[in-house]
Amino acid sequence: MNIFRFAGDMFHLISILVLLLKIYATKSCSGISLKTQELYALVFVTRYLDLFTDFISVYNTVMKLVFIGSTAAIVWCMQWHPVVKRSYDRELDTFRHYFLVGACFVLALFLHENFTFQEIFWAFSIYLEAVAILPQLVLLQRSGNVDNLTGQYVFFLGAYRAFYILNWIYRYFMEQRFSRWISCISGLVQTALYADFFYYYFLSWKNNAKLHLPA
Amino acid sequence: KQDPITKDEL
Repeated sequence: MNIFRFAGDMFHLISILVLLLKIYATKSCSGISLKTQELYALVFVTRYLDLFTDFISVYNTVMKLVFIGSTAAIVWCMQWHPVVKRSYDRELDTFRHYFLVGACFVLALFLHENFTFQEIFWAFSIYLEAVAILPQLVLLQRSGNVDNLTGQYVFFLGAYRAFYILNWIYRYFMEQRFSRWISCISGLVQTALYADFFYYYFLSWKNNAKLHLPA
Repeated sequence: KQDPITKDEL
């Protein structure tokens, strides 16, 4: 494992921990999109079906379980926790995420490596991950003001994607391995979705001002 | 020769 891949994984882990910490410390989930969290839970469950069939490393297995568990915990808190659920911005979080699920599944039925149960769900999870952040970005845009932790959550997720791309470039040249085109295209789309957010995040950081997205 | 990345990524 190279440093870019490890950094990417750590940013991914930190982003989820930031969310859990925010929910735990403030007993509030305002500004967080439940729909994005549900999509990520679905992404992890469908991608890590290989937990039952292949063993890669202890690191791999542990990280997969942590990703599934922590995302499930966030979804649970936002939906069922008696205090936390009251702060959920239900009326702002109206992105029709079932369309994303449907579209990604149809895409996976047509574009995949092999026509097997696992490969189709793997491709589905890659496509869905690329667009899963959309409900969160729409929610941030609607609420206008972004609190620090939610801003950092999206920032860390974007950093995770950026490091994964560096990881693919590194592996291409140093390990003579190429990333599958399904991952590459989806990864680029996913990273591009963050570009706009990064621009405003950088501006607010430079001006030392609160992050504010234009309507 | 380049080989595809096996699914060892998260």
